[in-house]
Amino acid sequence: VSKQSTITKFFNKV
Amino acid sequence: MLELRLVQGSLLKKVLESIKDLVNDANFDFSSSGFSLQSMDSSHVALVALLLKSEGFEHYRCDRNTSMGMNLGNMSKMLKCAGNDDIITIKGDDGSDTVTFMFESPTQDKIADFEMKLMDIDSEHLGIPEAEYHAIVKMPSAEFARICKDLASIGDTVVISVTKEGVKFSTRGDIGTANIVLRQNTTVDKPEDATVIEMNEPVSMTFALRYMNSFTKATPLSNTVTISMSPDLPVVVEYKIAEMGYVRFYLAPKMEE
Repeated sequence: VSKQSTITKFFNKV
Repeated sequence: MLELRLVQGSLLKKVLESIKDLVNDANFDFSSSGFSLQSMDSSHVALVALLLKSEGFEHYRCDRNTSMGMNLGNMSKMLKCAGNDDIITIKGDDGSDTVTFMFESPTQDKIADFEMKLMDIDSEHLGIPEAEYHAIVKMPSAEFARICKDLASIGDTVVISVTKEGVKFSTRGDIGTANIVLRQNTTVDKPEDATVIEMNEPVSMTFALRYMNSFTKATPLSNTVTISMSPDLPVVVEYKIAEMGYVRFYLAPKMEE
């Protein structure tokens, strides 16, 4: 089963 | 004082059409070098990054860095009132809560101005790291749009795999499966018709087709699209805007639990 990840898992707030 | 005159106003219309369904509202960041926008969709699965450099404008004046919050649906409504051949000027004053879009017909016999209310948007800015991608595929943007549309009629997700054989787009759904393979093809009459595959390492990732199809609304902006993938990063789907900048869409992958 694959789950949708989110952008914020990869890119940090600046 | 902000004043940007874009002779090819249709470019701005196309940019808005490409992003307005993904992002409801966004801050436009203006500086002396151009303007940019970065925003995630409401579910934080996709991110759009837009850059339009000042060199692409016939006239570009931005006295101080400023950020304007705009509802993209409303902005699109206003820009749709500009003719495709119209010159579009964006005007703003320091501290004002509105922005003005001025449309001039090419023969200067019709001039319209539309004033739009700005909004306060609390948006978080993300740092997008420079990355070495495992694979970069450059292909005709219309072909990519066709593939995404076709596969979405079969399944909800696409697996994009790049090997030395080529790039494979696969889906499966209730009615069956589909696989489309493109091989590198540089023996074409026009360079924009080429499919170019740069592969450092094979890569295979899964994405939601709904988002990919939304990205393809940028197809009118560019004859080619570039898809950059690494297993540990969102895919980048980039449409270059001739001599001005780009619209980049980042999409977080579907990952095994």
